[in-house]
Amino acid sequence: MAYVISIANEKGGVAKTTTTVSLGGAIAEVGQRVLLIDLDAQANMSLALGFEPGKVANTIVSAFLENRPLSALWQPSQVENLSVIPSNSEMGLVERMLPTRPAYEETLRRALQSEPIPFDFILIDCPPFLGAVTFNALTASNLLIMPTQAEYFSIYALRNMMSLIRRVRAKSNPRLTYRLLLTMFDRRNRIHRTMNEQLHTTFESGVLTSLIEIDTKLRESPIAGVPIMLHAPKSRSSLQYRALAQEIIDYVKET
Amino acid sequence: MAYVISIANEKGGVAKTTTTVSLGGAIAEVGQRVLLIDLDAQANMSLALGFEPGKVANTIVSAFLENRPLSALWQPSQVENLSVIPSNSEMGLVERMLPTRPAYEETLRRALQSEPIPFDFILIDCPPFLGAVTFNALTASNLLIMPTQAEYFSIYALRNMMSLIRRVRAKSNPRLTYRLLLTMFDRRNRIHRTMNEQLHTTFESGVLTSLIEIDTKLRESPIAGVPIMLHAPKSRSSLQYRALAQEIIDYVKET
Ligand SMILES: Nc1ncnc2c1ncn2[C@@H]1O[C@H](COP(=O)(O)OP(=O)(O)OP(=O)(O)O)[C@@H](O)[C@H]1O
Ligand SMILES: Nc1ncnc2c1ncn2[C@@H]1O[C@H](COP(=O)(O)OP(=O)(O)OP(=O)(O)O)[C@@H](O)[C@H]1O
Ligand SMILES: [Mg+2]
Ligand SMILES: [Mg+2]
Repeated sequence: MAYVISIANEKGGVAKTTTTVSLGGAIAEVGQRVLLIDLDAQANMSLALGFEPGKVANTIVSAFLENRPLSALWQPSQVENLSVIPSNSEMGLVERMLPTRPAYEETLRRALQSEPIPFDFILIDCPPFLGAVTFNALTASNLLIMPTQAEYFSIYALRNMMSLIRRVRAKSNPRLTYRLLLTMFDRRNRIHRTMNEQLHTTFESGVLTSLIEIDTKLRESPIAGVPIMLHAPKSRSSLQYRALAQEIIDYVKET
Repeated sequence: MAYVISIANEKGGVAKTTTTVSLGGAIAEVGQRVLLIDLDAQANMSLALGFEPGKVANTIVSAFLENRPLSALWQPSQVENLSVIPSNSEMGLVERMLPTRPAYEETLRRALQSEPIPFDFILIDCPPFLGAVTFNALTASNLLIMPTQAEYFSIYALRNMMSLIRRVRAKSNPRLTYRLLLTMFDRRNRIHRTMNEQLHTTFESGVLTSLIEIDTKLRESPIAGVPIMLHAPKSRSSLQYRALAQEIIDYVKET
């Protein structure tokens, strides 16, 4: 049974996509079979792995609009052990259509339960919008990872995220757990240091030990169409995302 | 007649809210009467001006759901010449409800045309989602400013933005113009410099001359609940947003 992780946060630009691609790459690197699903109309995750969203034949859109099985949609990436279901701008249409259907929030979970899934981990990149699509991802997930910048708006966004978690647990997925991940962290910045301490005090073990610092190599790897550990294997961000992968693998073993 | 500017981009975290508050503050500082409207369920613009989204009596939500006149909703801020219509998380409901109504994309424009508007400029902060709410803002606007980081995903987002502009012009607002604004720019970063040149080559006069560089003071001013020119009047970002305000005022005079 695959372990399903959603990477979501209403706050924009907090490294949701960068984390999905980098964490997925790091888990695949240690031999786990990983599937990445792109649920964002921006299709940045697809782009970051070399898929041109306008030209891809099969996207996740047809799992929602035509009930096609996921096994007809996933395809290998350039990375060993890493497969992808890309997205495109039609995901905007899925957001509008889904709420008209009964039990729409179960669509993705039903798709995952309706056939054998030959993966150990599934990571889902979510859009910066708490609508029907993100609700679907959380309903289908064991764990929600919320990438968070140590900045005022980002911390404020956690309030809406916590209320979404409560709603998902009440309606469709009582066992959903969550963890915060500090991203784009700058140790020299006083605000980042203060906000980071505030997060650890408020959320305690809800904050992952691994932390991702600012690293311009992460701006380069999407251009190369590969995860950071292929683009710059010895970079600080490769090491930090590998440490995160280990922390997540250990967390899953314990639960 | 007020000049209406939408600040929008599907890409998250590109400084839409920071630009709305800072540009609004800079235009108010030179004596123009400014109204800021928050259309994002995150309500970051409201928060950045000291309004606690959960506690505000009147928000923009009631202009959409109860047809209340805007004059019943705007209120003064701590800044001279600057008034605000705040938002709250119910804007998520507006996004779901609006498309069920005929001519829903005209709601905001109709509200602006239905009573005297005692402002010279109206700036609208949009969510990172190209749905009915953002469509409403663009239908009501003279100008769309797209804050853009000089990074790969951000530049790719312009493709969806240009197709949205075409759709708005075809459906409801043929005279909508646009301008790109480079934000969070780091002159020392090779990627930023290369992408900036690429943007100027591709978009030519579509890119504003003013450019906003990285300045940690912009992370502090929302905590203080005031625009940057009140929090740090001599900071680099205050000077750069003042230059932007002048460029926009000159642009409006010419058109
Ligand atoms: N640790 C980091 N250091 C430097 N740049 C980073 C880092 N993480 C992400 N970035 C860059 O910051 C920008 C925002 O990251 P990303 O697009 O992954 O965020 P997101 O949360 O997925 O955004 P959206 O809300 O639009 O989906 C991107 O240009 C990315 O390359
Ligand atoms: N020039 C700058 N220098 C440093 N930090 C900045 C700058 N502009 C914005 N920021 C910070 O970057 C983060 C993102 O900015 P902001 O929230 O304004 O973007 P946004 O596009 O409104 O995001 P969203 O897509 O979530 O609405 C914020 O924490 C903000 O304080
Ligand atoms: Mg993303
Ligand atoms: Mg914003």
